[in-house]
Amino acid sequence: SADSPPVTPSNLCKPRRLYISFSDVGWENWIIAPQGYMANYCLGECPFPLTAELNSTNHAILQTMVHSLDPQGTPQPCCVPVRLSPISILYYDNNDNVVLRHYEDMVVDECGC
Amino acid sequence: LSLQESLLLKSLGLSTKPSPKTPVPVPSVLWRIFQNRKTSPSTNKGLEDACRVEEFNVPGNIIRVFADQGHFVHNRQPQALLCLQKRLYFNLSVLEEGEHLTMAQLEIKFSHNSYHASGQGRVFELRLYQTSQMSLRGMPSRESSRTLLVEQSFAQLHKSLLFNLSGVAKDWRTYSKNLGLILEISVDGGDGASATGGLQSLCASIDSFLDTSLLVVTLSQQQCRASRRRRR
Repeated sequence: SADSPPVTPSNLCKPRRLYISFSDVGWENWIIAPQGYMANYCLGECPFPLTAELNSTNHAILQTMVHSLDPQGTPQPCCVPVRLSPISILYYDNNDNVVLRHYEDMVVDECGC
Repeated sequence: LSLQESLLLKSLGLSTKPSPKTPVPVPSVLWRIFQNRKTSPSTNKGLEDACRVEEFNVPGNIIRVFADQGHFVHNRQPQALLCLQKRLYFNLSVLEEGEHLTMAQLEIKFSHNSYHASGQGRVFELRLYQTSQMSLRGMPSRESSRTLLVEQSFAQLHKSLLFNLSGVAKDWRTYSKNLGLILEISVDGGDGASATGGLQSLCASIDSFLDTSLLVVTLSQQQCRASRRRRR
């Protein structure tokens, strides 16, 4: 879909496509919509030097530098979500009421070190 | 349930996996809000506040539409000019303890617009009472056991009427005493109703009364507070 992350092979830290299908988990009889959604996840390296597009914190820059000097003693910084989006789910509750519920931070838009 | 499934349900704020018995059509207002959110441009997706319902400008992340579970009250002695009297009851017990009610809106729906000549602009009176004591089934409630909430006249030109019942719904939750409402619609006595062709014909156009529902917005303090803290 239009808002799914670009598919460019790279081992740098960035969002990876992950589609969650509600019917796969057997929830299709109570979730009205959507049938699933692109949740994505973060994966990839945070190598020294950290480039600007890796959305890194100052501490991450420091940690990559120390990692480059002492790889055994200090790991690379983590690749984590830095911008997330909400989703809305329409479903039936146990009393057959229709519920529209908004959930924050359910889609990974951007990753960072 | 597998452990993973129950943990996922819990993260969605659900204690158990719902098992609907007679799924009802999705209310158009919910479908419209859902579609608006789904189609909002991805550029401001991250900026959307999932803990606020922009459409009603109130805090909240859960919107429910409750169907009315009340019944019509049939008077043994028909009251002058009264077209219908109905007990309305909305079962709010499904709201979880950690949910803070921020808005409740009653919708009275008529099956059609009355723009055609027969019903054009006939004026009715509507009264809405909060019931404070139960009366026997089918018996009209006594004056002393009900409080007048709304009294207004309306010309039946529109498909539905909306009333803000946030205060009443909050009372129901705070004092866990939800005895429902009484809706009365009568012919406006002012336009010489008694002079023309009988109560039945006067009430004919109100027969298009379809149903009532209560839209309730709540804020899950568990979900909205935790995420705010994390973001900060």
